[in-house]
Parts: sequence; C-alpha cells; structure tokens
Amino acid sequence: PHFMIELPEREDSLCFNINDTPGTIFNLVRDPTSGILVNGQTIGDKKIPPDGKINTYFGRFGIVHQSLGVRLDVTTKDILVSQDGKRVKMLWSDAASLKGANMDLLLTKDRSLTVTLRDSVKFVILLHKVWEKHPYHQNYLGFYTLDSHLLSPSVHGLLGQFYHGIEFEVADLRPGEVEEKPDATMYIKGQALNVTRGWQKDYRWDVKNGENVPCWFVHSNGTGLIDGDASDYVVSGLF
Amino acid sequence: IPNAMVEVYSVTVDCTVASRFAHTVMTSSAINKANASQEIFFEVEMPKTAFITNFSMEIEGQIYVGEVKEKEKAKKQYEKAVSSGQTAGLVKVSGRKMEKFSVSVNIAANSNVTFVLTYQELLQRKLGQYEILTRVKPKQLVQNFQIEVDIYEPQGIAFVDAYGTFLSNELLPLVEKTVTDNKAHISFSPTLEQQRKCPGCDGTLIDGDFIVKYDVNRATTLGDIQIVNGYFVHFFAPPDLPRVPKNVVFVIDRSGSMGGTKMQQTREALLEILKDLHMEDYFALIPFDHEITPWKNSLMKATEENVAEAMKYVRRINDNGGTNINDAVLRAVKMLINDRKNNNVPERNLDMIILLTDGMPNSGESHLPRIQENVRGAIDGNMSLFCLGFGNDVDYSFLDVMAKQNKGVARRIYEASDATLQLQGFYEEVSSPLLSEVDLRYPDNAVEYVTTNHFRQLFNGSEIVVAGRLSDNDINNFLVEVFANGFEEDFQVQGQASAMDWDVIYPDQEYIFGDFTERMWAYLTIQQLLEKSKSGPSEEKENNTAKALDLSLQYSFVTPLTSMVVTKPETEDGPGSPLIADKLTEEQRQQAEKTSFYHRTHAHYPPVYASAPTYFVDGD
Repeated sequence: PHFMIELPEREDSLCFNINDTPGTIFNLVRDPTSGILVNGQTIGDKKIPPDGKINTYFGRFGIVHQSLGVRLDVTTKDILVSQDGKRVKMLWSDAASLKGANMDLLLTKDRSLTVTLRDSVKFVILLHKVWEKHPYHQNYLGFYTLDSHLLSPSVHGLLGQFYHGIEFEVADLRPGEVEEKPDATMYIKGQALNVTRGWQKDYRWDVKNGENVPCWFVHSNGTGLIDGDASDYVVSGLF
Repeated sequence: IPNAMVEVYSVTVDCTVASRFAHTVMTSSAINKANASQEIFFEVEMPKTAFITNFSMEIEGQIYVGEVKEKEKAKKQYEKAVSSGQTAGLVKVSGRKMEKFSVSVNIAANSNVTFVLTYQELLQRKLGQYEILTRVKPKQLVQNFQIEVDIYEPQGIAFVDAYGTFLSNELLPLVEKTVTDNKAHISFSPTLEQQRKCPGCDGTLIDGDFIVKYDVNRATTLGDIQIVNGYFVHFFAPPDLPRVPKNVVFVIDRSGSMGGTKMQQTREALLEILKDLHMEDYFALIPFDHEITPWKNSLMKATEENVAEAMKYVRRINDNGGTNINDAVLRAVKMLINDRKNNNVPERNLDMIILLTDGMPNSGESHLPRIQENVRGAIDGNMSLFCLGFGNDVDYSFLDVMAKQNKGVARRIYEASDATLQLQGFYEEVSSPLLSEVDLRYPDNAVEYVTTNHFRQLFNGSEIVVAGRLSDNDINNFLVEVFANGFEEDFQVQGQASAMDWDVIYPDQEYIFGDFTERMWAYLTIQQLLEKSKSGPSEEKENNTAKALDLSLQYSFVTPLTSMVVTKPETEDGPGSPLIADKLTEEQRQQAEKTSFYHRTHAHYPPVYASAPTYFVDGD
C-alpha cells in the first residue's frame, strides 16, 4: 500500500510504500489519550501475477474507540459495527446513513464509508472494486483521515505520527533514474534522505482512476521518515 | 499582474506570415511607479507548434538577450540555480493548443522594462484553412494595445476571417481587415476607453483568443513551388480531386476504465461517424476489453441498412474488464487481410484502422514494445493505423510511435465536455483520403537536403509541404513530378518550378522577415528529425537527434533538444540567476495536465477539507 501525507500549507506531500507478506497487521493510528486505535490487515493478489511482483493492499480495518464503546470491523465484503453491545452488519451493496450520539456513519453503495467519531476523528474507507473475474487482483480498501485535529499530541502509528505535522526541507534537486522523476535530498529528523519526486493516487474523488498527487517519495518502506521502521508497527491482532 | 503601482503602457502583437511561415513578435512595456523596486511579470502564451527564436528584456537601456543552448548544457546551469534556491523554467503547458512563457524581473523604482518574445511556426492546413491563434490577456487597460497581422501569400488569398473570443458587438467593428489579391492586413487597436469593461471601471475586455483563419487559391494540380534565396518550398494540395473510398475498422476500447462519460462520448462520436460514412466505404467495428468481440466477422459495405444496424450495436457497447490492445488490433489487421484475400472489398479502397483507447494494456500482451512489434509485423506496410488516446492515463508516446510505424498519426483526446467533437474532428481530418502513396520528386542534381518527400496519404483539406536547398545558387528552375494513387486511376503530374522575385510580387514590401524559406526548411527538417528520433534503430535515432540538435542551435530554435537561457540582471543580493525556456514534449504536457487536474479539482472540495491536511493509505 502507498501512504500519503498531504501538507497543503506547504503545497507539498510526502509518500512512501510499505510492503510485507499478505496477512500482516499494521497499526495506523493509536491515541492512548482518546482511546482510538486503527489497525489494518493486508491482503495479496489472488495469485502471483506473471511479472512475479507481489502486491499487497489493505483488505480489513479494525477501528476501536474505547471511550465511546465503538468498534468497527470493515472488510471488502461487509462492515460490522458494534456499539455498547449492539451489533449491526452492513454490506457494501447497501446504502445507509446512521446518525448516533457518538458516531455518524454514511455508507455510499459499493464505494465509501465515512465515519465521524464524536470529538475525535473523521475518516473515509474506500472500497476498490476489482472486476470479479480478474485473474490476479481482488477487492481492497483505502483509509483516508479527513479530520484529526482533535486527537491528542501523543497520537502515533504509521499515519497518526504525522497528524501534528512534520518539518522537512528539500534541496539539491538532480536528475533521477527517470527523466520526469528527479531525485533530491530531504533533510528530516536530523537526517539526509535521498528522495524522488513522483506521484501517488488519491482515489477519493475518482475511485476508478484516482488523481495523481505529486509527492516526495521516501524509499525503503519510508525509512527515515517514519519513527523506527515498518516492523515496529506490526501488531498481532486487529483489535 | 494587476498592480496599481505597475503600469503596462504598451502591449503589441505583430504577426507576419509569408507563405504559411508565421513570425510573431510579442512586446510588452511597463513602468514601476512605486517608490521601491518590485517584481514585474511578463506572461504570454504561444501555440505549442511554435518554436521560440528570441527573447529579450530591456531594463534602463540595458538589453538582456536569451541564448539558445543545448538542453543538457542549459540543464547544468538550471541545476545550479535550483540548488541555490532560485526558480527556473519559463515555459509551462496552457490548455490544449498553447504554451505559457512567463518571466519576472525586479525593477527599480520609476524604471521601465520592455519584454520582447519572438516565435515562429509553419501554419498547418486543416479542414481547408490555416489558423493564426494569438492569446491576449493584458490584465489591465493599456495605453497602446495593438494586434497586427500581415499575410503574404503569392498564390493569392481565397478568404480571410478574423475574430476574437472576447470581441463584443462594440469591439467587433474595430477589427480592420484589408485584403488584396495576395496580401492581407488585419489590425485591432482599441483605445483605453474601448478596452474598458464598463464606464469608470478598471477592468479590461481584452482577455481571450484572437484568431485569423484564411486559405489560399489553388489554381494548379502540381501545387505551388516557391524558390527564394537558394531554398525551395513546394505546397501540394491539388483542387477538385475525388475522394478515395476506404475500408475502415474501428477498434474501440470498452474496458472498465472507459466507464461513464468516456464510454458515452465514444458512443456518441461513433454514431456521428457512422452517419458520415459514404456508400462506397466498407467498415467494421471491433470493441474490446480483455476479450475481442467483433460486430461482424468481416467488413460491411456502408449501406443504409448496415449503418443502421451498426448504430444499434454501438448504442449497446458497455464498459467492462481489462484492456487487450494487442489482440484487438491484430484482429482488425487479420480481418482486413482476409477480406482482401476473399475479394470482399474493392481493390482500390484504402485500408485503415482507427484505434481508440484510454489506457494501458493490462490483458494479453502488455509489454508495449512487443505490441508495437507485433502490430508492425502484422500490418507490414499494407494499411494505416490511426490512434486516438483518450484521457490523461494513456501512454501517448506508445500510441504515437505505433501509429507512425504504420503510416498513420496519433491524436490525444482530452477528457472534457467536447470530447465527442474532438473524436469527430479527428475522424473528419483523416477520413477523406484523396491520394495515397504520394511521391514528390525533384531532380537530384538541382536540390539537396530535401525534407520528407513521400507521404502515405493526402487528406481532403490538408496540404503536403516539402522544402529543400538548391545545390547551386544559379539554378532558377527545375522539373517537379508528383506520382500518387488516386481513385480509379493513378495520379501523375509534372511541371517546372521557377524562382520567385519577392521584390516584384511585393514591390512595396522592403523586408518581410529575412530568410523565411530557409527557416521554414529548417523548421520542417527539425520536426521530421524529431519524429524519426522516436523510433527506428538506436544508431539512427542518435543520428537524427544529433542532426536536429545541430539545426536547432544553428537556427536558434527552442526545440525539445535545446533551451533558451536568459540571464537576469544583477540585484543587490548578487548576480542574476539564469532562467530557462524549454520546449515541452507531448509526454511532458500530459504529465503537467495530470498535475494541474489534481489541483483544479481540489478547488471544488468543501472548504474545511480543502485546506485541511489529509493522511491516507491506499493501493498502489
């Protein structure tokens, strides 16, 4: 999966990929103060494509808000919502709008699930529907944080660590391997990283084709940009 | 830039066309009325088919001139500039037809600056006319605003139209047009008051395109051959030729990515195109996704019944699945070959395949060079392949090379509300071949360095242009022959080319813009070398690139191989940093559009999210 940190004030974005074996569960957001936890489990292709490249995607998200007593289990097939002991199951083929005291849900048929948790976070999960008979690919999910400003300063995780901004400078622009993708040096967290100007897709507005977002790509699973390395974010269970 | 402390007091556009070769000079003068120095911007747009030839800035009597350099060398200066925190790069994409050139300089208090940009282009005849497009956006009322266009066409001018997208009923009469037999003059020069949007307000009405369209007389079948200053140019577009009927196979991408508007527009365009088929034409439809499902197994005559049936079929084409371009095109080739073998189609009909696709092949053969190789091998020079690349995600260079390898051309179709019209327009351009295998011959002992003189087709409303150098300055005439395949019979014509004396044709015109025939030859040669450098064996590619670079430098053209380096004046902070004007390639344009599309669409988001940062994770 590709991770994107958009920084509109700087009119710039940072991006990186994290790949691991299918089935790995990564922690994306953890805020001990508000009791928010977002974990995602990866899936692979149906079988290895002829080019031998193993692609991974997020196929399941587990979201918990302990203080509000909310738990969401979102897979490419269905959405399970538990709140205060009550359980509701929705299918992606449904269209639904639920407004509660602590949580609002808006399910757009076969497309997106928008979740607003009171006084904490708002996010969207996108369903990427792949042609059913595709020999290799299968449906997968995307996770977009829309509003995170109410989360505490201690929020962390692969995405969460960036919720309060990040300082960096880019210099020494030079030709890269590909003509349209120059390399540069990024000074970040006291280190100098080799980064490449590239594009990643934002699928919120066009779930089929996506829109290219120019970004500084950090190589090697985001090493140097993220705290620690990708394996530090692997967790044993979805909840 | 609207700024009360900067007064733009003069904006002039001066365009001179001599035998289709247009030379445009855009001049803008401004004064910094502030008490302190400030940045003044010069931003103009020019057609993407034009090459910049000159740029200068005059600041307080000192002139700073741009210098055309090899791109790689210029790049080194550019990198230095970037690493020292300066910005560079003056040319950017602007819409489908234009490129934007922008530069800014720091001007001292109460000082003047004059910017002058010059570019040249060979006007292309499309659908029976040439078009001179000038974009004007002065952003404020200008004391001296003037557009002047002079056209010199020795063949004689058939018609001239001039209009502007910004011209109201009040401004329209201000466009002055004088046309004599072989000369036309168009001018537009509104006063300060006439430019004003409303009485008493500062806004200007002048914002948009000023367009001049014209055509020349075509008296002879041989065309018009002009010899000037040791170079010749041959314009070939014979009048009154019957069109050649065609066998056309439409190969239509209906993969999942074509879903929605693109599929709808494709259906609409196909319905119109089918209506335009002539009774003598034969046609086939091969929609494809990961599966290839031809409408019929062979080409059908374009009878009223067959067209009606095809239209019914087209209305039912829906998007689904992957993209198998390789097998779809090969199927079309096979169909044309079989139908020829079985005498299902008339012998003299011209064979063509029109491929419409919006994306990368991801089913069947997906390695692009192998697809090109397969298609070239199958077609083997026996038919033309025209490629339409729909939208931003298509690999245009792949289609462009594949079309050129197979006697065709490629065209980008931009995703917009007028995509249906773009598709129809392209079809209109290529659907009426008048001649095929056009061979223009000149005596070897009289001319040299001749540009491409063999053309696969001549389409109705277009024109073939060949230029070359006379091997001896004393040659004043030589024999010209044209051979081609026409409808029912071969086309053959010959005649004598004679040197022209421009002083006699235009006695009052002392000087047009110098050696335009030679520059036209250089422009054409560079364009053709650049095309050739995209395909073929690598040694040939390198050779063609080197030749194109040499000519670009020799004639001071900013092409994709060269850059213009402009050195800014020194400032209090130190020496001026270089600025670079480049020529963009079609691929760079496409990439830029993708990026600007992203920013444009963001403008429509709800404000709370437009400025809020977004953190996300999704599939690659």
